[in-house]
Amino acid sequence: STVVLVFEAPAPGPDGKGGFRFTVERGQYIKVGEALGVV
Amino acid sequence: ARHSWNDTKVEWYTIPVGLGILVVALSHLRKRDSSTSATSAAANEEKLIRPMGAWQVQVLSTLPLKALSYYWGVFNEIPLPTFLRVPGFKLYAWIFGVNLSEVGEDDLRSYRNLAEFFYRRLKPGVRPIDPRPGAVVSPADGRVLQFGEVHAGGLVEQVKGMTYSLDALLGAPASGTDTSPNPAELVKRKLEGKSVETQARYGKGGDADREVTHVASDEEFANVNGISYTLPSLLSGDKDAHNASGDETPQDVSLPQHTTTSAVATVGRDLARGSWWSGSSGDKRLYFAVVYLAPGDYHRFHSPVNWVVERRRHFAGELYSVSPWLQSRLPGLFTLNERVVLLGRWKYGMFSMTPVGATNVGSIKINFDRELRTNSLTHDATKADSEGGYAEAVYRGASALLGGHPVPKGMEIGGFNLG
Repeated sequence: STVVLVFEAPAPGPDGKGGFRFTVERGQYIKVGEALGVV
Repeated sequence: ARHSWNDTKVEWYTIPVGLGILVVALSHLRKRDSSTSATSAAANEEKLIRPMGAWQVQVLSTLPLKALSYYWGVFNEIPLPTFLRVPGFKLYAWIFGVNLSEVGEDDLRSYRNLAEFFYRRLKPGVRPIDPRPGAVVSPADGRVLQFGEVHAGGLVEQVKGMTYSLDALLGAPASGTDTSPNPAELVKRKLEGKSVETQARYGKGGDADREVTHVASDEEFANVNGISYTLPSLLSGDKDAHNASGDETPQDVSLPQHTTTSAVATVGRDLARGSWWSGSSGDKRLYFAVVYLAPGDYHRFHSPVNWVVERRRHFAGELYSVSPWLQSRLPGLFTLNERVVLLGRWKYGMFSMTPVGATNVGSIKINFDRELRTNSLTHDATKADSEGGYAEAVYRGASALLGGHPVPKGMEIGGFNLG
């Protein structure tokens, strides 16, 4: 089974800072409650 | 027969060369005609989603997957003899890598069959929730198969470059004329001492909904879903929101589901803090993430952020396996499979979470949606088709203030069941 998330989040600023960024790698094993990404 | 077979004389004749050439030419012409007619038909015919790809996929699509899944579920609900349960579940745990030390029940005999063991809970405290306010946490245990930004035109990359459209996955965007009141405005109007009218729409989307309009009394604001909190706390977000009994419910996923006494306050605080419904200031992007749960994983899913679920769309599709292998070979797999789309909003704008079923886990449960029935052999196609291929339910009645079901980060939302 699979869970797909689709969501709006702030884009990174012109300097690439701020906004939402993923903090995971493709293929990484993750558990409930661990961050996929952070604004 | 033997006599006639042995005694009949066999005579051989040569075929005239011309006749041979004529037969080859005719078959060539016929083949060319059939290929040109196929391409022309395909050109003007609407491109149907037909599962193409590897030959294994073609074999899969001929199987009665839903019936297989349904009876797989019935089989797994047969109670096991008590003496078989411990060795049986230990074998399952060994094969699929289940961490038995985290399983909610220490005595494995309390799980009567594999279906109950599959839908087990975890021990308290084994899944701490990332406390950062801007963190989007994983809704389930599993492997991050895919993540990134939704391309222009709403294309989401599946695996290995395969893409599918967002509209096909989630259904068309909710009607733009969403009349749900802007809850942040409601709260502010209330603070200015103005009267506030709230509408609550009961029933499922598409049915004759009852619009109920009433003036929100002070009590209602102070006591939504059993919460007794003051409005300033809702706006300031400080910690004085508590439930009627005064204790702050701990953020712990092992709870069957967060007692709703703290749900509305938690989400309400987030609601009032961010530029909630008009989306955050500045540019916004659309992101996606795909988490794949293996058979041995904990199969309940939780809320990734503080958000409000406004509506649910049930697409009763097929039940292909969603293994990474098949995901990389079957284009549009997620738009083919049975799935339940939860649509709503969080403090930065739109938020959606879509559990996608598969052959062995055809049943998807949403704790706050008793009406949802998935993987049923007798699917109400007419209703779903009348609404663009899905059956929709609107949760506006759940909390008049927030316009939907408030789900704080980490709260158990539901899960996948065998069959």
